[in-house]
Formats: sequence, C-alpha cells, structure tokens
Amino acid sequence: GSWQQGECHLSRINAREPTFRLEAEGGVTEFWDHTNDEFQCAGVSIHRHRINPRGLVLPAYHNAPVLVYVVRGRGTLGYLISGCPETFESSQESQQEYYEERGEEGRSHIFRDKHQKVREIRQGYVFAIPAGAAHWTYNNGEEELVTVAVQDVANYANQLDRTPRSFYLAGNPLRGQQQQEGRPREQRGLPEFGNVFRGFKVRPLSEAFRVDEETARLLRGENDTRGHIIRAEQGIQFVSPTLREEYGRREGQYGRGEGPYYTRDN
Amino acid sequence: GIEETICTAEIKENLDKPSRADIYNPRAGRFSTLNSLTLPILRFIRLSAARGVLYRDAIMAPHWFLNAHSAIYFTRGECRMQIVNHLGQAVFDGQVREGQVIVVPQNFAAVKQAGEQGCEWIEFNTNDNAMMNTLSGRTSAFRAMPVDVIANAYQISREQAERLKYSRRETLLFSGSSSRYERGRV
Repeated sequence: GSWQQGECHLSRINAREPTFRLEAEGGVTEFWDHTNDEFQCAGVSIHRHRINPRGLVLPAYHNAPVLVYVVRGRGTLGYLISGCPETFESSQESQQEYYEERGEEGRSHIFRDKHQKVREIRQGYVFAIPAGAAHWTYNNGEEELVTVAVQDVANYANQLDRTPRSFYLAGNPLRGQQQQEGRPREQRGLPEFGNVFRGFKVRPLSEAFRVDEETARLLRGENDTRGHIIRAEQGIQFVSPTLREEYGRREGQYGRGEGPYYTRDN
Repeated sequence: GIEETICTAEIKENLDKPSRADIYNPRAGRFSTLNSLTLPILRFIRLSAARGVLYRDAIMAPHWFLNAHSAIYFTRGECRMQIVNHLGQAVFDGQVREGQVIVVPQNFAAVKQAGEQGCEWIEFNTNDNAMMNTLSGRTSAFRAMPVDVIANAYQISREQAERLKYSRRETLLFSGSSSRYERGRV
C-alpha cells in the first residue's frame, strides 16, 4: 500500500519461485508473492494455472488487465462481453445430421445452445483479457493445460489500489485459502478473491434471474467444496467451429456448396 | 481559432428528458447515459454521467463497471441496494433515499430495487466511457456462456442452467414481481 509509482529503489533482484499453491478439484494455481519489491516496482502480479483435463477455471474478472501465455496443452477460452450477441449458435438440423452420420441416431438429447464466441488456445498462444472482462478457461485436451499470467495492477485501467483482485462469478474459491493455516493472506502476498454472488441475498438474486430461490442459492456456491477450478465429469459441450468443420469435411473439402459456409446459391 | 472550437464547445445536455433515454422499459424505468461520445468535452475531464429512473418495485440488473468508480446521488424516492466486493462480502446492504450519496468502486457488483415510490438517481463515473457488464438479462455474462459451463459451474441440471440463462429477457431494467422481498431486511 505504501508503494507509489516510481518507487523502485531496488538493491537486489532475485529469481523467484511461486510461494503459494491453491489446490482445487480440477487443478491448481500457483502464485508469486506480489508484495516482493520487484513485483511492486513493476506493478505486476503473476500466477500459473495447472488445469487438469476436463478442468474448468470458473468465470471471473479482475481489477486489472491480464496477459496470459499458454505454456503447455490446449483448451478453450470463453470471453464474456456484455451486450455482444451470441454468435456461436447451433441449428437443430445440422446437429441431427452430424449425429446421424456418426451413427448416433438413437441419441436421446440433441445438443443445442447459443453463446458468445469461444476461442481455442494451445501451447504458444498469448491471450489478453481487459480489466473487468469476465472469462473462463476449459481444458478439453488430453494433457494438463498450463498457463502463466501477468496481471498489470499498475495499469491505468485499474482505478483501485495495487492489490490484485479476482471477482469470481461462481463457486467457492476461498475454500482453498481457508485450508492454509497460520499467517494472514496479505503476508503471503496472495491476490484476493471470492464469489461475488455470495454477497447478494437470495431473494433479490432469484428476482433478478427470475428463478426459484433454491437455484439462486446455488449461485452463491456456499456448499461448493470444489474450489476455483472444477472438474466437469461429463465434459463440457459448446458450439465451436471445430464441430462444424468436421461436419463439412465429411462432405468434401468445402461441403456441398462453393465454399465452407455456402450450402445454397442466392 | 479557439473561438469556433474550445469556446463554443458544447458543455451541457438534458439528461432528465424521458425521450432522451438510452434504455427504456415501460414496466421498469429508464436509463440515460452521457459520455464522451455524446458530449465530447467529457473526454478532456475523463468523467461521464448517467441518469436512472426505476419505477415501483423495478430492479436494475446486478452489474459492475469495468473501468470506472461510480458516485451515485439519489434524487427521488428510495431504493434497496446491495454492493459486493471481490471477497463476496456485502459491503453495503440497505436502503438509500433522496439526498444520499453512495460510492460503488470499480468492479464491485451492485444491484438496486426501487421501493414503493420508485427511485431516481444521477451517477458520476470516473471514466469518460464508463462500461457496464450485467450478470442477468438479455445482454448479460450469463447469456454469453455455454449452458454446459453454467451447469457445471453451479452444479445444476442443464434445464436449470437454461432457466438461469434465459428467464430474464429484459436488458438492464427489470420489472418487479408481486412477491417483492421484504424491504429493510438485512
């Protein structure tokens, strides 16, 4: 809190290892102590996610921009921008045809959904998350997905103080911290985070979402013991170009029409 | 050359005019924003404003500002308001009424519900293009997520997840239900 811009009187710089591990059902996050002098000088906080296959980092937003590098593995990134349309949508017909071609005519539930764009990420990719933009990450690969992220708390976009903060939209991310004994969180240089729904009363939540109170209570994640990275036992399905492209390839390189997305002439 | 530029710059706008509303719901209220796109001088002072009117029992969607703090001055009526920090703690949960000011820090989530007489306010934001994200409603973060992500995140069925995602079809201002929660309860 006492650090001001330009206060970088460093007499020694050390190569640092992460100082804190936060374990969760679907993976682990390692944090570097952001109160170290050099991190304070640079105004950055660094953490590394190790996400198991089928692990989902719950939706969250941060008080500063984040730049992420994918060290290993592959996965899917969902980036939520309020007001943008749900441009990834399934049509019932194409899905049915797809499953029929796979010999899954008896499939009881046809997957249908629409949501905002999701992005594939894999080793070597860098992705940027603006301050306050909610996002989630899912490991749909076969191996661990490892990402390292820098949160630029000194960025002009952060109008709060230099404490890295994460606002989760689900789960009970504090559970992992509560398992740590002894010293308070600040001394360990951990970012601060929790589920924002926890602070809302159940009744206004049920009205705002127009759902029953039991469903609204689940938003608060009070009895959720899975932590900030959960494991999706059945996997997670979403509409993505990969599925569409596979469907197209079965009909020849460009499908029935002249190009991959033209199935009829005007 | 400053006579026809700086000296004549527009510096005012009537935000109270109902026809000026940017968001309007006849059953819930209206919301008018003023930013550097609508009043360019705001770019220099890096501030913006918004005027909100909620009718009786109506709700303003749970939301957070991505890039600004808000200082809200209530001009009429009263509202039940909750503000939540990053730890999931309610840093405010109570009634606000005419003449009071409340500050909502950047990224803190907030929800308002109007009382019997409705509720009106003016808010000043510390960014000339303050941007808001909503948690429920037609343009919310929930609508943006795949149903399976919602179902897994909250340990609910796909059907429940679909209800969470689609039940509210309004955008920012929601009509209240008859079974409004008891006001003043903390």
